[in-house]
Amino acid sequence: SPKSPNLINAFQLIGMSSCLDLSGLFEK
Amino acid sequence: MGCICTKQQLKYDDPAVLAAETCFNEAEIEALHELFRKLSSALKDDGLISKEEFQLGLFRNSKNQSLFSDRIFQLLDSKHDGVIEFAEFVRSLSVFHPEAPQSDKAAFAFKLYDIWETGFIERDEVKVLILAFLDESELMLSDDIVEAIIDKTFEDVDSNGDGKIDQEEWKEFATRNPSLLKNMTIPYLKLATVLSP
Repeated sequence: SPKSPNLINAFQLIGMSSCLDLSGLFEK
Repeated sequence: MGCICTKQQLKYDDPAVLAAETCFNEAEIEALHELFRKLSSALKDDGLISKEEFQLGLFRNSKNQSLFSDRIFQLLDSKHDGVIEFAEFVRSLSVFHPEAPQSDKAAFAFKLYDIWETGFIERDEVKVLILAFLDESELMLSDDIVEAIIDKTFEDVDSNGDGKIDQEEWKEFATRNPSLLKNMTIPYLKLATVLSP
């Protein structure tokens, strides 16, 4: 069983952020 | 010989060929060409997107760098010549299309996070990713918390416990957690035809 159930993992953290958001390329 | 090269170049860029090989239809490729023309002429009208033009398009500022935008630029620049040409742009953006297979999105995300391109995502890379995320988000966390997040990440993803994440482990984890790939879809791409002025 997971030892750190209350922590978020790094990929979930980055996946929920706007760090990888490319929509700026499409906005005029 | 020159004639053959020209024909190959035309074929490589041809909207019908690109449509057959990507998730876009020909009309969407024409619309993407308009966007490409705008991005590639922002600083120098040479038909190629430089890194500065990419950053300008993304952030409205050519100096605003980030690890994540650097990695995306590197992956879009599939020929590794420092610029993005139209065919690279279309072929790479296809993975962000809403109808692109999840497995392609997972594979692209793996490459994105495999910063040093070793074929594995290792602890040091996860740490660099977390620190870049914190920097871009203007957040601060203690080193203990960062290390705990790394531990949690490997508990969740590194199923064989060898201390590194391989493509299979990543694919399994992404399949169980599709929200991880949320940023691998750009809703605008489905509306590419309306982007054309």
